[in-house]
Parts: sequence; structure tokens; C-alpha cells
Amino acid sequence: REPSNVKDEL
Amino acid sequence: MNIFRLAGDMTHLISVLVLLLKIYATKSCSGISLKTQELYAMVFLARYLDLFSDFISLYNTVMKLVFIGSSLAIVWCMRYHRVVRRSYDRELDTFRYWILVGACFTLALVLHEKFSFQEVFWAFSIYLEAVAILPQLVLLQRSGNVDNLTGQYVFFLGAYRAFYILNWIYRYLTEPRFTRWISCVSGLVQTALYADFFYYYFISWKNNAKLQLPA
Repeated sequence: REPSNVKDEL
Repeated sequence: MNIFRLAGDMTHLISVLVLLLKIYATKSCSGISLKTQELYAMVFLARYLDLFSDFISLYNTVMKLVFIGSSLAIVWCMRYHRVVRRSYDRELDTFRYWILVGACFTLALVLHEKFSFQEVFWAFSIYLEAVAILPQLVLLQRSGNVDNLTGQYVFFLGAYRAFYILNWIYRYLTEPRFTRWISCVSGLVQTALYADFFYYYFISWKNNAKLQLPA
């Protein structure tokens, strides 16, 4: 998992 | 998800509910900038293009739908609702917001994480959100008097931004690879725009007086 590429914020 | 992020999302949700409550209960949108609301609708539509392609969590999906739906509903009410639209301060809400849209889109074409349709629109939405409150702040400044619900609406929006900054600090310290500079820098700019409003909000709160912005 690449945390910096996942747009997990709204 | 950390506590700051949750607090940010909840204050964001409360701000939308306060605005819907104001429009529904008073059947009036006086003091609310239609331009800011249209910019927010654009922000959510541009940012949540990933709604159907990337599933993150049920929470994320539901919140995205709520933000898109509520922003479109508010714009619709202010433009077309038989009663509500009469109270719109058209002559005070003259901010040339297409300049903001153009500038943000140009910036997104230059500064993005990846040159793809979704990523450019994502960056565009981040830049546009940072400045979307400007027509609203100008409208409040021009009308001078701010009713309670409108003041609380802007207050909760500002609180949402402040919590997101704490969220990024927390993530930066706890997640080894958390570096989202586009969000963070834009978020700082956005929060700074509220500084003046917060100052007068706290003064009026301390003195237990009606919120008034200096001309």
C-alpha cells in the first residue's frame, strides 16, 4: 500500500 | 482515521447542516453567497470523480455523496426555490468568481501529482476549495450584520479546516510516508483566510454581542 497515493481524505 | 480527521469531518458536516437548517427554518438565504455555494459544488464534483472507481470505505463513500448532494441542493434552493431565492443578496454577491475557477484550473494544469484527468481535477478541487470561501467573506463584510446561523456556518467551516491541519501534523508524525504537499499548503492558505473572521467571531462571543464585521 502506498499511503501517499491513496486519496483517503474528503 | 485519527481523532482530528474525524473532528474535521464532523465540523464540516455540522456546517452543512447549520446552513440547511438556516435555509429550511427561516426560508431565507440572506447573508449566504450563492457564488461560494456554487464553488463548493464544483469542488466536490471535481474531487469525487473517484467515487465509483476507488472504494476506500463506506464512510468515505457516504460522506462524498452527502457533500455532493447537499451542495447541489443548496445551490438549487438559492437559485430556484420560489420563496428562498427572494432573500438572496444578489447585489452584494458580485465577486468575479470565474477568475478563481480559471486561476485554480491553470494552477492544477501546472502543479499536480500526476498528469491524468482525475489527478488534475483533484488538484483543481483542492486549490478551488482553498479560495471558495472568499465570495462568502466579502458578502459578510459588505452586509456588516451577520445573523447567528450564518456566523456559525462560517465558524464551523473554519473549524473543519483547523482540524484538518492538526490531522496532517498527526499523520506526518505517525505515517512514515505521509507527504501530501498540495493538500497541506492549500489547507494552510485556506485556514489563513478565516483568521480575520475568527478574530471578530471570538470578540463577539466574548462580549456576548452580535457578530459584526468592520466595514
